[in-house]
Amino acid sequence: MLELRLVQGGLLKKVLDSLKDLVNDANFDCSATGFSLQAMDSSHVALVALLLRSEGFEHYRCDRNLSLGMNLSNMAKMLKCAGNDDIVTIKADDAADSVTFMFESPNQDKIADFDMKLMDIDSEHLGIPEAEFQAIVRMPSAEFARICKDLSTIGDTVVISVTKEGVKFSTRGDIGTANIVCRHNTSVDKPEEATIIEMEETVSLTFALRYMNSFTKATPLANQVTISLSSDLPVVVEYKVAEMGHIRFYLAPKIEE
Amino acid sequence: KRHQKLITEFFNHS
Repeated sequence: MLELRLVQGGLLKKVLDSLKDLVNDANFDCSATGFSLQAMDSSHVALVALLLRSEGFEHYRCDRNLSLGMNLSNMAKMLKCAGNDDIVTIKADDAADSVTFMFESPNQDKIADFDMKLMDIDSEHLGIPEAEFQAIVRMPSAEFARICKDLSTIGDTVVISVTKEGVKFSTRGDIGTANIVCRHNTSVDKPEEATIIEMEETVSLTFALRYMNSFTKATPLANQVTISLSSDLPVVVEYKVAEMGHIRFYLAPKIEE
Repeated sequence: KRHQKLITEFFNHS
């Protein structure tokens, strides 16, 4: 028996909106730790890892580890029917072939339940080692989204370079080139407006903008994004999910032949 | 010319 009650149901809507364009079907894994997901995009270039810790739920009952195979666009369709302020409860029996999403309005005057068919998904689970990063950039998530969107009108790839000058996002295309430099800046009114660059070594890596733009669908989840870079390793683009977890996108770099 | 690496070239199956 699984029963997870999330007061901030709107968070789950935002999580699904940030996943559904990247991944079609995925297994949600429920354990005592929390509600998690790991999935790759269909071309195995990007990977997403979601964790919502059990403590973040108002009620978290998971009698035994369960894997719920869901079509993410169908799940997003169902969650779209919840109000942004609704309390969302996810329920499933141990041997269930469906999952129930229950939506309660904040003042309890409307209660809805949606039952979605589960699916068997052969998922590949990858072990992600802890890595030391050469550079970690924290910046406003909306700024990062704007940069990725702007650069993708000019080129297909972005070179992200971190030096002591700051972090540089560069692209080139048929019409020309573009470079955007963001400097370390903590003298801001609000902490979420800061750009914090921690650099052990200079690093420069090239990535497909199509995927970066897909990751920025998670922007409504968090004011800040963390971009962790190391030579010849996938970049990690991380958004916090309130105080309860994170969504991490990994993207393999393009390497010079 | 750049070659797109795959995630599976970095992380092993667990």
